[in-house]
Amino acid sequence: LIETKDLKKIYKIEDVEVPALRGISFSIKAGESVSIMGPSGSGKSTLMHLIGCLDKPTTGDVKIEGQDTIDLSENELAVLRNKKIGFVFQFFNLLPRATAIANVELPMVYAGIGLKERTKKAKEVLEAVGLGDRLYHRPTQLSGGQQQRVAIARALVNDPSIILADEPTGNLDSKSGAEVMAILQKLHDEGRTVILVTHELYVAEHAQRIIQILDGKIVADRAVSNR
Amino acid sequence: LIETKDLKKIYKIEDVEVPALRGISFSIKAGESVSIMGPSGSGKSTLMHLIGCLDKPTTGDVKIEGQDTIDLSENELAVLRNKKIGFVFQFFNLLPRATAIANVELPMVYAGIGLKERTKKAKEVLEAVGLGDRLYHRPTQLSGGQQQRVAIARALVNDPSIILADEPTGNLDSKSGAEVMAILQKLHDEGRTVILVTHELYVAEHAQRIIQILDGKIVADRAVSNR
Ligand SMILES: Nc1ncnc2c1ncn2[C@@H]1O[C@H](COP(=O)(O)OP(=O)(O)OP(=O)(O)O)[C@@H](O)[C@H]1O
Ligand SMILES: Nc1ncnc2c1ncn2[C@@H]1O[C@H](COP(=O)(O)OP(=O)(O)OP(=O)(O)O)[C@@H](O)[C@H]1O
Ligand SMILES: [Mg+2]
Ligand SMILES: [Mg+2]
Repeated sequence: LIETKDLKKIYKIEDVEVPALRGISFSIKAGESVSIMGPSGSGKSTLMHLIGCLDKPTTGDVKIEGQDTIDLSENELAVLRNKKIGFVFQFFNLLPRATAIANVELPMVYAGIGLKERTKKAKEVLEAVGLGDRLYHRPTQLSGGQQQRVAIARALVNDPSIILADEPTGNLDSKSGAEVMAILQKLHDEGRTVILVTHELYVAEHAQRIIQILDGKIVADRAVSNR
Repeated sequence: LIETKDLKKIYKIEDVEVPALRGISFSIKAGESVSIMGPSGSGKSTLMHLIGCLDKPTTGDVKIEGQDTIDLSENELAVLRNKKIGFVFQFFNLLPRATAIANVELPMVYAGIGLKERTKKAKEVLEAVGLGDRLYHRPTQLSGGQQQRVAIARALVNDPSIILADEPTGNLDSKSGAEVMAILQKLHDEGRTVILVTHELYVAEHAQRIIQILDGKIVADRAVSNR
């Protein structure tokens, strides 16, 4: 269960204020799948960072499973993110000097999982996204879509109950994109909550519900008909 | 006129060889528009870097307007790129600590253009891509699609005769994507050569010709029917 209440985020550049989110309220049930769509600059990534507890709102609140995240310390937020949330960033945020497999192992290191089990799990997830022959490449030695798939693998490796994916197929051809969507679909069928930002309607329609954002506000929130 | 002859590119990771391009030959006439499509990891960005003279092939040759680029010095290549080629990178390659307008002015600084003219031109191009109100934001203060549009603006600012765009709409919603495609179309109508890499067929079909790449080789090269 994810609940946001009148979320506002105002960025400051010197003395200019940029209101990225201007009052966002919604709730998402456990196990729901939701797509967030909207024009470039409308606030989607900002919203994802707030839901994922990577950033704090200027005003308003985010509740995860009934827990008010405003009240949590940095350490408590880090533990919450590591245990419950898998985040696929729009630009991946991979460690540039670590191999694909080391990047994917990182969340498991934080979770205190042992070396043998981490390596086994990281290999499995990388093979599932078609990168079994790229385990020891570093991000600069990978194509754009391969880096994206490493970021996806890393988000899934702690079996999170909430998956937040910001443009997960942006750099993927239709076949790799379909493979990734199939993985997300399977995770959703297992009962996980999946929230994804996308610009592509056919990707958005994999979810049960589409929220449309414009200039930092929700302008539409509809069920996807065939689901 | 761009000509490639049996282009090969082999990357080395320790003692493992990764053959990214395995013999690519084609020629593109001045003023043609070409889309390059293919799966993630098939060699598209590698090919674009070789055509754009940002990297040298392992074997084979790239000829730009009859000039063998293999014979050119680093300085001569830099001048050729600055004068003739506008490159939109898959991940933008913006200077992270410079503003949008400073990033867009950079190619004009290299071309020796004066401050007043540079600033005027940079503002024009940024307004053309819808970023008139984001001139002084730095890349980390811009959304993904806004960063992409800064990269596009920067590629166009020296009025290049060849435009190489690697996934120019990857982070753009359909409206911003259509605006960018309209700009590229107009540049093509003006007689410039446009080569773009894309995963989306509807973007690819804006061109006159589609080259399909698979595992570092060309597997198809067809005219787009309605053009
Ligand atoms: N510096 C490097 N060292 C080793 N291998 C590399 C390097 N750069 C790219 N590769 C490999 O070369 C192949 C081609 O990469 P390239 O970036 O050209 O693919 P692409 O077609 O642009 O893919 P995408 O659509 O995912 O962006 C990939 O398999 C990649 O792993
Ligand atoms: N650190 C920052 N400082 C100032 N303004 C910012 C900052 N980060 C984002 N913005 C602005 O906030 C707005 C929302 O940005 P956000 O990244 O959430 O958009 P988005 O919907 O994800 O766009 P895209 O589809 O292009 O990725 C944008 O107009 C952007 O310029
Ligand atoms: Mg974004
Ligand atoms: Mg690429």
